[in-house]
Amino acid sequence: YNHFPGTIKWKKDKITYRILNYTPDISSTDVDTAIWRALKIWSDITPLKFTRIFEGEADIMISFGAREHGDNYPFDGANGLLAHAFPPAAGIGGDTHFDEDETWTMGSNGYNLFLVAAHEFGHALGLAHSRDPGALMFPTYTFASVNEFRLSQDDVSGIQALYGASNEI
Amino acid sequence: SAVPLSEIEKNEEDWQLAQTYLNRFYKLKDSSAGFASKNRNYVSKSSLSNKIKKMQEFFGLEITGNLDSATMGIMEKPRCGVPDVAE
Repeated sequence: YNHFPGTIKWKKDKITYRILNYTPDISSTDVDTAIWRALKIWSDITPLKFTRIFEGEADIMISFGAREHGDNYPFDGANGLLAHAFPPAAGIGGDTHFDEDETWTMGSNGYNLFLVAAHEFGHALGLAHSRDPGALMFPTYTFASVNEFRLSQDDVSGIQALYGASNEI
Repeated sequence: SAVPLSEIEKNEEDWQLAQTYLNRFYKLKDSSAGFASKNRNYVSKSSLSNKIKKMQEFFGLEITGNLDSATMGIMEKPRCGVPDVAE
């Protein structure tokens, strides 16, 4: 696993998130569920707690956009770049953007939103890309069954090196 | 023997894709800054080859510095937009 230079991380365990808009590819309820599950895989193994807010500035602002979408890191149309996220920091830090030109899905007939979101939230929490092809934080997309999904040991070690293990018995 | 035009165009396309990929994920432009002042799009061959090596090393490919098919295969895969060489 890799961290960002300076091993940047959130200096708190309670992190807020806000979903700013939705993709027309799947229902908003499914988007809510995919985002919730993608955050839960990280909170299950650390002391982090995620709380959704519906107005104001959250730590992790989540949105769908195409091409140039306001951060000077334009997307590139269908395929290629799927999404990106900013490392922990105030302002744009933690924010997570999905390329609306992709076909988003809850299954495998397109790009699975849960899998991509889980990867991007790894960045939003301070993980850079891993060289382990079996890790969630490997740069390229590979479909995996959502129901059987497990973080690799590389992912677990990387996030717990930043925040420690879950303190729940 | 003359190379078919389609093959030259394919090679050109591959080099364009590679430069875009390496700019975005391996900070290509920084390492050829000396040339950038003369011509924004000029990237020294050695700089490109070094960045290809860096990318091949990251992905566990054979480190050749050349744009071989395994390297192109990775560059064409859908992926995350965050650089592999953390900035």
